[in-house]
This record gives sequence, structure tokens and C-alpha cells, in this order.
Amino acid sequence: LVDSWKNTETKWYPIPVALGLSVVGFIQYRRVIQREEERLEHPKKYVATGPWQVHVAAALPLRSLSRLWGSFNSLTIPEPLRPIGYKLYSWIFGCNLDEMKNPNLCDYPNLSAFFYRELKDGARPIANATLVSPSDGKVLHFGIVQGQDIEQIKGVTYKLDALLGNDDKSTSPVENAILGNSRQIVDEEEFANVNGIEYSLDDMMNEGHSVKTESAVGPDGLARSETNDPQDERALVKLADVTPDIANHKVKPGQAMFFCVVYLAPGDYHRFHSPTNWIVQTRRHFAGELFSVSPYFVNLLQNLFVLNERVALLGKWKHGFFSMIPVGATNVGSIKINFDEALKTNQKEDIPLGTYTEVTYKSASKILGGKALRYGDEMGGFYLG
Amino acid sequence: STVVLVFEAPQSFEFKVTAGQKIKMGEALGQI
Repeated sequence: LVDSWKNTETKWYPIPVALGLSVVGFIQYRRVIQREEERLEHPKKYVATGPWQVHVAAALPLRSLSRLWGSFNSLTIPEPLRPIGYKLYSWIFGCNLDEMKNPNLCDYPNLSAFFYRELKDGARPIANATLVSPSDGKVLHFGIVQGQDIEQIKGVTYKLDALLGNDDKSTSPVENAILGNSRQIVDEEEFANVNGIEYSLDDMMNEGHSVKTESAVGPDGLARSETNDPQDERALVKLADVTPDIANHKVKPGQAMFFCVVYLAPGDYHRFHSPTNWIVQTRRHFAGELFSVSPYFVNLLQNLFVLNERVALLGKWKHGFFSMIPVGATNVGSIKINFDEALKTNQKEDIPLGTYTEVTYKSASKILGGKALRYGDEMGGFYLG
Repeated sequence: STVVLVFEAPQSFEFKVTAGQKIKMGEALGQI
């Protein structure tokens, strides 16, 4: 070995080595340039404007804190401590333990499970109304969308397109990022999540994920209204024929676009249900921050609902366009949609702010063109962290 | 967390709630 080390002649080839280094250097240089361009196009962090509380919140790693909070609350609590712990939580946040489906507090292994508790059957009767509340909570704001503007608080608005996204391809990438419109279109039959893993929507829908859909749709492919149409009880609602302008959110003559915001406080039942008979045709998962959405922050932070991570479910009801948008927050950053197992929210990946991934549910029902839901059907919920 | 609803409806649609009101799932939000 020593002999080889000392006596083996080393031959240097300067030109190939220099060429190789140049190629490696060029590749690295190009990668850095691309990365910087992407960073400029899609800001990954919200640039805070507003009072000092907004700057403090924007400086915090809210998404990481949210995931940490979720992990902490998923730790198993020793059984003897569960009743007293959950009763204390209920006392602080005003939970009504009498309406829980499973009243045995020892059966909830951790606060996350208790937080996502189910209610007894019949605990929430569905009213005979055109539109019912999708969840427990407090009505923050409601009204008519004026042009493109949705009022957040008096005098402060955000754009409808920024909340829901649109199909306008004429805007620049930077504009799109600000508007929340930079999107990754996903094929109707096969779609990919942000990790690039492919799922077959048909597989999901045909393997026990659409049991409720079948009960909501008759053999003729029409959604059934059972209890909420007193004039036409048990009539078939011809949702298949409704063709709203989902892409551009335009309303027909004589109609208007309405909005309503319901805030779920920490002690509230955190599952959400269908507020009417409707068909979900598209899901848009917007990457974003996880600011608090408490009434205090709603008053403080402009564009809050278009900054936070959210899932826009777009579709139609008998009056035209219909959409429901669960918006995440710091303590409840994860959104679950029961009929969409591919959806993963509050993930570690640093996805550019304002971009979204789009998935269509057309293959759930060829006739209706989406996933049919009835009044009160459980759609999903919010998880801690 | 919040749930935002955005929907098209006839102009005769009326909300049956007030801002700040507590509401339970399934209670009436609006009526035509």
C-alpha cells in the first residue's frame, strides 16, 4: 500500500476537469437563479401591514406552531386524568357535555379526540329553511357581494376571486399569487396532491367513500330533498340541470351573490355539515398562513380570509352557484373533508402563499357532475394543529 | 376556524340571523 501510494504516477488532465467544474458550476448557478425567481413570483411569507399585533403575528412561525400544538394535543392523557382535564376544558370554553355521542370522557385518549367529538343523533335538528348553518359558532358577518368585493368588516373588503380563485389566465404570475390564483390544475380522473403522489378519484369514490352520496342520489341520478322543502316535500330537485358560471362566479339576472361567515370558537363542536342540498364539483386547496380568525383578528388584519390556508368547495345548488370554504386557523390548522382522503392540509412543505391545487369531483356522479350532499350531511371538520 | 359560504340566490333571499349571533348547526341561516 505504501509502495503504491509513493510510486504510482498521478496523471492530471486539466482540460476535462475544468470542463466538468464549469458544467457543475453552470448547473448550480442556473438552479440558484430559478430559485430566486420563484421566490420573487410567489412570496412564501405574508408581508405584514397594520398595527403592531399584526407584525408580531406575521413574524411568528404560525404553521410550525400549529403543527406542534396538534402533536402536543395528540399525546395520550393518562386515563384517570381525562375526566377532570376535559371537564376543566369544557368549563373554560363552554362545551356542552350532555350532547356528546359518547359521554364517557375516559374514552377520549387525548384533547384532539375530545375536540373532534361527535354529537348525539338528533342533537342538531335541521330547520325548514332554504339555507341552514353548516356548523356551530357565531355569525361574524353576512351580506351581498358587491361586484367582486366581500365585506370583512365595515369598510374593509377582500376580493371574491382571491377567496375562491378564478380561471383567468391573463393575469401575471405575481398578480395571480397575490390574488390566490396561481394554480396547479389536476386531471378529473387522476389527480395528484402537492407531493406528486397520484390518486385515482374513481378508486376513492367506489371503495366506500361515497356511501352517503348514494343515499342522497336516487337511481335517476337526481338529488333528493327529504325534509327541507315544505312546498315540495320529498320532491326531486333537478340539480343536474343547473349550470352556474362556477369558473367566473357570475350571477344570472334577478339573482345576487351572498356571503356568510361563521366563526367556530374553541369549545364549539368542530365538524361542519352541508347547509343545503347541493353538488360539490371542484375543490381548491389554497396554501396560506394560519393566522387566528377570532373576531379580534378579523377586525385587525385585512384580507385575513384570503391569507389563511383554506379549502374552497365549489359547486351548485338549485339557485345557481354555491360554495363553502372552511378556513384554517393557528390552533385548528387541519381541515378534513370526509369524501376527499387525498386532501392533506397544514403540511410541512413550504408551498408558495396564494397558490392552490384544484381537484374535480366529476367522476363521483357522471349525471350530477360532482359529489351530491343533502341538508345536514356531515362533510368534514377541523382538527387541532 | 371559520366557515365561509358564498352563493348565488334570488334577490329575495333574506338572512334570518344577526351579526354576532350564536348559532347551532342546522339552524336557519336564510330563507327565500
